[in-house]
Amino acid sequence: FSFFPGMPVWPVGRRDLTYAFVPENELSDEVKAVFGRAFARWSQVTPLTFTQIESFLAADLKIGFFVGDHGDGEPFDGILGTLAHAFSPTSGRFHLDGDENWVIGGDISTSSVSSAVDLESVAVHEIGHLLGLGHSSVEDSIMFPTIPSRTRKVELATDDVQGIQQLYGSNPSYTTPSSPSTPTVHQSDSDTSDGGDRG
Amino acid sequence: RIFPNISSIPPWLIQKNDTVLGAWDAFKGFGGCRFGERTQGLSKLKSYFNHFGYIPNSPYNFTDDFDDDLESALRTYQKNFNLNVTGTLDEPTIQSLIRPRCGNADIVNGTTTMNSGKPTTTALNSTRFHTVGH
Repeated sequence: FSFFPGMPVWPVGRRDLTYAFVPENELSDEVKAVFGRAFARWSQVTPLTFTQIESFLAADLKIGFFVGDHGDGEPFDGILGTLAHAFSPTSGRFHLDGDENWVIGGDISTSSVSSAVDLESVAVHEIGHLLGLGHSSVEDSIMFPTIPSRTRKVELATDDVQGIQQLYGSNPSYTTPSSPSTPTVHQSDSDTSDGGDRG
Repeated sequence: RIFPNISSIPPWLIQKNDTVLGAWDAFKGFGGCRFGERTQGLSKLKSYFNHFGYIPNSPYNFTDDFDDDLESALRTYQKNFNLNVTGTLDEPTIQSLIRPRCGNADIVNGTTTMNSGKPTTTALNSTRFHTVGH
């Protein structure tokens, strides 16, 4: 994992963050729920909380879909290429390329549209930037910079969790999957009765 | 364009999709380009590397020459993306370059803690303490 230069974070007094959507996008509740799920993945492992509010101006995190040059010096480039970008704390700006073919449900890997992009996967990645994470060289991590089209990758990897917890600490109710305090049941190699290893 | 699921994507878009090129598909034509060569459009690849932090801002427009800057950028990119560090536009590197990605830079103000910003294994070994269990 990596951080932005200077390791900017949301200050201690601003750990209960609010988010809102550009009103002109007129997003459906279904689309907004995708972002809600993406935020939940980060709040699960940190003490941070995320609450959607209506006021775009008052929100800490401002989410919007834009096309081409949208005024921040980082124009979008049409289909594929750059999918989205987000700014480091405490800017809170999260922009997505409105030209992409975003998909929010179903098994995207079976899509016949080779340019279909899974919205939640990109949202989880960009929220990492909003919170202070940079890109990672760990390919399985959410913060790896590229994602092939028709791919869904939404689970935080150990690398992501370690990075974000270095910035904000852990959620008290979060237990690391490989935590030594978690008793582990060892099964013999020949025991395949219920599908494999479990913690 | 936001679709609830893949079956809601209209047929016209599926047909159109076959003819639409991604933003960086032109990079596929650079396969086999070598250091010292000049290839039309290579300046766009340099702009790509500049955007993501691999080539510093240039006071001049980028040329179509495969020069030191481009080779160095390629090596750093290959290290960051776990590719073989060849400094050439080999097929795995091109496939990685054209993949859709986040618009944030990999290297900000010349620094990164992706692979290329980490000490090499040799450097790590020289400063690592060795312990023996008794």
